Amino acid sequence: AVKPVSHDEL
Amino acid sequence: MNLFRLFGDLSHLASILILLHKIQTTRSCRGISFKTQALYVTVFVARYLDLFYDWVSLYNFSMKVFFISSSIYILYLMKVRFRPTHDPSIDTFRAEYLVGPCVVLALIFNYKFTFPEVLWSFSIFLESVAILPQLFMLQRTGEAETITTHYLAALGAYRALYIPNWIYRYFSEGVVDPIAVIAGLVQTALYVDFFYVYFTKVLQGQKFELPA
Repeated sequence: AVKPVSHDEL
Repeated sequence: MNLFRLFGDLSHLASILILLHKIQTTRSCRGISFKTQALYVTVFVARYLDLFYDWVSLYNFSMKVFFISSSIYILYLMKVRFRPTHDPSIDTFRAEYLVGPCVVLALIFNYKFTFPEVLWSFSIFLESVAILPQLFMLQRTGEAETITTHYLAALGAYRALYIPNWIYRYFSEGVVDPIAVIAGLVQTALYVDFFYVYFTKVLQGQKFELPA
């Protein structure tokens, strides 16, 4: 399941 | 946030502190690739500009500010403060061969064709190869100060820890970030040779030396 990414990682 | 990511980030933080400590105590940036450090500034600036318009958490915000400012400070130490100790003649990897393809890749592979998203993809691709000038320099000189190898080990550990973090997130949140994962796997793979020598030599108390 590929979800839209929020870029919450550093 | 999970423990893999937390320890990964802390390891990243530690790597920068080790590098700063090395430069300050030896008053020298010998053995450190300026090109790799300059690429990291590019990576952080390209990726973390969102700190001005996208709030994630205080943790996220402080880390971004730290990574941008410390990487710029390291460039200052190398180019100004301890300039005579930096020898550009052994830092010969062509960084433009990395930046160019990463721009192209980012234009092709991104989650949305917008400026911030392309910039984000670019930073992810560039980070995955930014260590190459440093590893190339190591290969060329064939040896490294122990403290420099600890810096690289902490940096490699940060990348390695992000992998179980993605596996964990896949099962707990059902999310996969294919761009970050593929680039992250490439980046971690680049450290394999280094880690082999680090574990078999440096951690056994020997000097980091590559076979001739």
